[in-house]
Amino acid sequence: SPHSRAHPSSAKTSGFLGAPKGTASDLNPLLQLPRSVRGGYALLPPLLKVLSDRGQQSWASESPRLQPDSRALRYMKRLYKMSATKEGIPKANKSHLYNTVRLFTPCLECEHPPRDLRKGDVHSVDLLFNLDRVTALEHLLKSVLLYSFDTSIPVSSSIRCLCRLAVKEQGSSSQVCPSLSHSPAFSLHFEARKRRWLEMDVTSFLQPLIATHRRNIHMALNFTCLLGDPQHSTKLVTPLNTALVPPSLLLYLNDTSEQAHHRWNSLGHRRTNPAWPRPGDSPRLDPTGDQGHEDSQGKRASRRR
Amino acid sequence: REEHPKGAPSATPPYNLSQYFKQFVFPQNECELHSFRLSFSQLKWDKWIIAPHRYSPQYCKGDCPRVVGHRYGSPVHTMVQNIIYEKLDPSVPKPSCVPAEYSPLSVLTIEPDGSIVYKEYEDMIATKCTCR
Repeated sequence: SPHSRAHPSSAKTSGFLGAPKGTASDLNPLLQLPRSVRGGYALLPPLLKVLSDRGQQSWASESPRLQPDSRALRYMKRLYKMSATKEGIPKANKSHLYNTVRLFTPCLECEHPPRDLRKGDVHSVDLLFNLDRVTALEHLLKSVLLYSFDTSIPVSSSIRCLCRLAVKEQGSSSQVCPSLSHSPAFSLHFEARKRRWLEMDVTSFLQPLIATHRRNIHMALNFTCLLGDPQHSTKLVTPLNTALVPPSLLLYLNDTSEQAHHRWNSLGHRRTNPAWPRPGDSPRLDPTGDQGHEDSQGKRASRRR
Repeated sequence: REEHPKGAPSATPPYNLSQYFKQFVFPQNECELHSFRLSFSQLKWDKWIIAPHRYSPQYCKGDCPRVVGHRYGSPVHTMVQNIIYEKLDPSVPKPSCVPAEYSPLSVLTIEPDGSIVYKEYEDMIATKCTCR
């Protein structure tokens, strides 16, 4: 721009596209991104790196990444196929609200020895999830604990479980595997035979923690599972804790930043979903296809918003 | 028409009509959308970009006609810029052929900490060109 032409010295720091001659911070375009964006964009850092390392082949070798769990990868590939075409175009007809889905595998899990089995099979585990990748502009719509079954182990068909979930306070994370403290219980009934995945909705539970940008979430889970209908025998053919793989944490998010695709932008005149939940709202919307309807008045108001 | 008023310069002879119309034909390499497909394996990014395997960002290339008008959805400013370039100051650039509209792209990637993220990015595929 004329300004930089007039002052060649400022050309030195004119963005990452110019031939960088400045200090290390000028060399690294990432440092020029606002902090809120820097951490969360999977695509931006490498794109910026390619553009700043002009001409050097080094850009091809990305920094090594931890390899994800294969089951988690399979689940996310399935979610991708449901959400986008083969060319990567988001499926507009999907009325899903999310534009970001993050899957975290626990970075710490402690198995507790199962207690007396007479009351059915007790499966206890402590999990620690690190949520550093969630940016300040990503608002939670729904969170799910995702259990997958180790299908090589025959598990009886219909299982009824009572699950207790407790979140450990920040202070207690000093203990690696604190003892369980009780908390609201979730009851689950599922047909193990038909399901490869078991999703437990923990949105209302985690919403306050994620809204306050908690970086580490330490939770204790224990399952008490009974076979089939409760009136009959309660013993499981195979203890559940050998069939249940430690869960991953799935976060459906609405990214409110510029770079993210906003569906209501592309939906235009078509039915617009209710307004985005603001950070304080607890999401009552199901991001995988809510059925909320609005009268025309509401529609105009939400579009104005 | 054959008859000409006395002394008026003779009109273009009929046989030269094709030459005459040539100036209205679209220039060969006019500004338009061009296709370009890349696979993330070419950038050696397929280790952390799981999907899609191929990506067609497209791009705009070509000359902007002098009288752009509404054909490209160009503002009147584009013609003004052309006049400045032609009549007043050739150091002012001619209007350029650039994208006018984009479509989003869904990407599935592995993050450095091993977590997996599905993200929909805005403005990743050019879908329409304009002269500005």
